[in-house]
Amino acid sequence: CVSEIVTRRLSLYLRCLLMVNREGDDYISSKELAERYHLNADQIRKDLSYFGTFGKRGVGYNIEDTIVKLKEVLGLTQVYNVAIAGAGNLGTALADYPRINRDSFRIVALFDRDNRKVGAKTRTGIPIYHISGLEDRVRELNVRMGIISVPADAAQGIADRFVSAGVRGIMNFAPVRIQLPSYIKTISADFKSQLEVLAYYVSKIKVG
Amino acid sequence: CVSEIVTRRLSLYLRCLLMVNREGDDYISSKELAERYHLNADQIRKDLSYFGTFGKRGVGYNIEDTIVKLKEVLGLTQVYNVAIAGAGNLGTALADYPRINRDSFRIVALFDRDNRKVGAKTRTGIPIYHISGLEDRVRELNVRMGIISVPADAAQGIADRFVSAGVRGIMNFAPVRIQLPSYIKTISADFKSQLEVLAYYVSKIKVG
Ligand SMILES: NC(=O)c1ccc[n+]([C@@H]2O[C@H](COP(=O)([O-])OP(=O)(O)OC[C@H]3O[C@@H](n4cnc5c(N)ncnc54)[C@H](O)[C@@H]3O)[C@@H](O)[C@H]2O)c1
Ligand SMILES: NC(=O)c1ccc[n+]([C@@H]2O[C@H](COP(=O)([O-])OP(=O)(O)OC[C@H]3O[C@@H](n4cnc5c(N)ncnc54)[C@H](O)[C@@H]3O)[C@@H](O)[C@H]2O)c1
Repeated sequence: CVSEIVTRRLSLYLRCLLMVNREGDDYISSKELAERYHLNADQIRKDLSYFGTFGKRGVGYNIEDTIVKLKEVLGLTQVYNVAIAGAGNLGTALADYPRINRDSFRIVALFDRDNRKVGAKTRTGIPIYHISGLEDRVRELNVRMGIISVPADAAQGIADRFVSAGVRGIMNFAPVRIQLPSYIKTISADFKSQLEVLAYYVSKIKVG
Repeated sequence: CVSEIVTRRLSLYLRCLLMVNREGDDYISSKELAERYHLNADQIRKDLSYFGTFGKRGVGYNIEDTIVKLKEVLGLTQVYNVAIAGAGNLGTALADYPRINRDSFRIVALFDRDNRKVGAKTRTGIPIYHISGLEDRVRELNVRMGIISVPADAAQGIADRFVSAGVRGIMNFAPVRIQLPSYIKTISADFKSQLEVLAYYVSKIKVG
């Protein structure tokens, strides 16, 4: 396994190449890719060569081939069924996010305990099940990744239930640290830390 | 200015130290901090010494002092008023996120064009204004950071309006690249790329 920082970079290169690919060119150099997307050309060459992808001198990288290679390395050649616990504001926004339900991810279920929501569907048609049926649905729908979007006090219990039902990756949005066995990958998402990064730059800009 | 990667690390150290600080110890070593939060002890020492913070040999870093120093470096000793454009599912979830409205950030306004929402408040009491009054409100409320949480086709226009009204940092959640003058810092948030990182690890776990 490579580190999360490298994986994020590869995912970023993939997104950039997918954008470039729409314009019809066959090749792109690391220099040109770096300039267009504020990346580091040396880092691109180093990362791609680590995975056995090399550019042709003077020509650059074959865009299609590099996309295929990156998808393989990132494990994106398969489809992952994803379920979201908590059909509130955040859970619904994540479920209906236009960039999600294509390529490698399918949001197949939302879970909630509020009977007014259970049985309904989101705007893009994702069903909301009752939280009591989480384990059965996770097995039936072959869910491999769970997203936690419930209040902090419910997060740990729901994460445990996802794992016991067979889920192997958890993305946690609730503002609490969840403890899971080491073989489960957990990613915590926190928009506040991104706001802090933004604040750093804003604090450096002279007003006026 | 330091790079975004370093700023993210500093923000992460700050979060870890704030958690440790609640337990009552006065000092912590880089080794102990690294073990508790899966960080790199060498990197911690390197980052903190770059900003003039050093641990005492055999004792470690003074927790309180390091927190104060990190807040200074990150520009978090002041309060930033933040506004969110789009009072839909995502915008509302961000506005009511419990970790936000304390310390250095205040969400002071939401903007929307839907008259059924305008004039109401979110669950935690944040007012929803009509998007037509964005410029006046931004100046009146001294908003320095804008969050874009509207559909993709409306994002660029609203970002331009935020900037012309005096906002200096933009966080964009809409699935579209927005172009702004180079003196404005823009951060794009995309939960799909975090899902891709999770997929990489899940693809490596042997099932069963
Ligand atoms: N990480 C971030 O950047 C970020 C941003 C915004 C919100 N959040 C967090 O995300 C979570 C959801 O936020 P929201 O705005 O959607 O809240 P919300 O109140 O709108 O939604 C929560 C949903 O969870 C359901 N729920 C509560 N307890 C449950 C349980 N035990 N089992 C099943 N369902 C349960 C509720 O019925 C509700 O539908 C909160 O923890 C919030 O703090 C995180
Ligand atoms: N980056 C991510 O990870 C992520 C995740 C989920 C959603 N999203 C994106 O965030 C945005 C909001 O998602 P949502 O689920 O809250 O959608 P939503 O439809 O629930 O909310 C959109 C809101 O914007 C308002 N709006 C539309 N056009 C407007 C305009 N010109 N001026 C002012 N207000 C306007 C609507 O009235 C509505 O209240 C979308 O672009 C979505 O694709 C991003």
